[in-house]
Amino acid sequence: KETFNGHQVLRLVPKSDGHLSLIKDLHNMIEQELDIWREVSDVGFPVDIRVPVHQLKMVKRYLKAYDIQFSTMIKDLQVLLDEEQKAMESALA
Amino acid sequence: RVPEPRNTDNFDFSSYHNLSEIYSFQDMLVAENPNLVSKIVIGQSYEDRPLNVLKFSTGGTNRPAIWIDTGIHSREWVTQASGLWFAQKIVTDFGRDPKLTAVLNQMDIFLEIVTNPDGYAFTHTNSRMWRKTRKPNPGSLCVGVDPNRNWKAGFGGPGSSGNPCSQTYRGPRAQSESEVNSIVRFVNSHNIKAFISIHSYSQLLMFPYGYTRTPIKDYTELDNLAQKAVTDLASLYGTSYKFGSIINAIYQASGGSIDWAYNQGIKYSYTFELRDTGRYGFLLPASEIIPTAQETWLALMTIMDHTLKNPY
Repeated sequence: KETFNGHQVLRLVPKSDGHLSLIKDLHNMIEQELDIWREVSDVGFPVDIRVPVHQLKMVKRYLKAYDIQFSTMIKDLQVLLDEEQKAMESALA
Repeated sequence: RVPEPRNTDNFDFSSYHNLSEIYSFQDMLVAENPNLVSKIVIGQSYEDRPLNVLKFSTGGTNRPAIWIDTGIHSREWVTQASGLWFAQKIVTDFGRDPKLTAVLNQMDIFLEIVTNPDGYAFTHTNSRMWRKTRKPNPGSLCVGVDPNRNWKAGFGGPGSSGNPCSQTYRGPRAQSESEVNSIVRFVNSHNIKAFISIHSYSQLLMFPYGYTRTPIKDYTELDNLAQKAVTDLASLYGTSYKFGSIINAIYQASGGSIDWAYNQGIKYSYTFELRDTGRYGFLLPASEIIPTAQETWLALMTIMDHTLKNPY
């Protein structure tokens, strides 16, 4: 079973057309590593991306370098998944 | 081993369920309501799972009908969970709620709760984050097609990918996926007047088009109806939805289901993105299933009522 320890979901807020392109470039660079939860749409609209733990530093550095505002929507995905699993098991019980 | 509920009264709508529990629920609902509910198997998934559609009907043949599907993207668990709640809501409200009763007295409702069963099963067994189907792609190690990029509506255009490893891989050709093609065959052989496809998340209600900026000819009517639907939805818990055409509300997406449905002549074609707006994403806590389903139901009723009152 695939686990997602340390994966974070980042919320990016593009403030310009340039940011939109940069986010698309980032996705193209590591398409198989990033999981877009909420796709790039327009300036001001959030983009949510699941980032595996081994890419976190690089992605955050990239966002900071290009002044793309972001926040951490989910700090550790596996923690939420474990909670979800526990909730399902206790509901069954 | 925990015994499964023996009737739908014991079914827990406030938790997430695996595929076999959902299939059992469907069978129980049919057994308990034989005069209202029947199950139609419209095809098989790639891994040979049945594609079940619940038909809610008070009789008649080839009646005008409403199509609702949930869970075409397997990881969007709140949609399948809401679909279960809708099914139960239809049987409990029929004969009690005048609007729903009026709809069912003249129309049928078709509800496909698990549109992508292989993907859904995979989210329970292997990867909770799986979105696509599970068909292998020849020549690639990557598996699956995005079943909401596989429809014959601007197929292959911008907003879909030709890369089998992409989450938005469109597939080798339009309607190549049995999960999609089964719906196409079913819809084309029935008298569908509204086609509603339910996704999560980001709280949107959208209508065609996604593949082109050209507005649909019924833009004003669908826009007004969307506004009413999201207002009704918000009346329960204050949940805020945006609405508009797919391409304006989110982004360009080609090969989507409701664009196809609209181009088949189904005027009332809508797609929802249910809760939330950025706290849990696809991992919406189970405690939010029922509120989500309840508020969505209000919007669904608004669209169904409008469809009934505006025959075309």
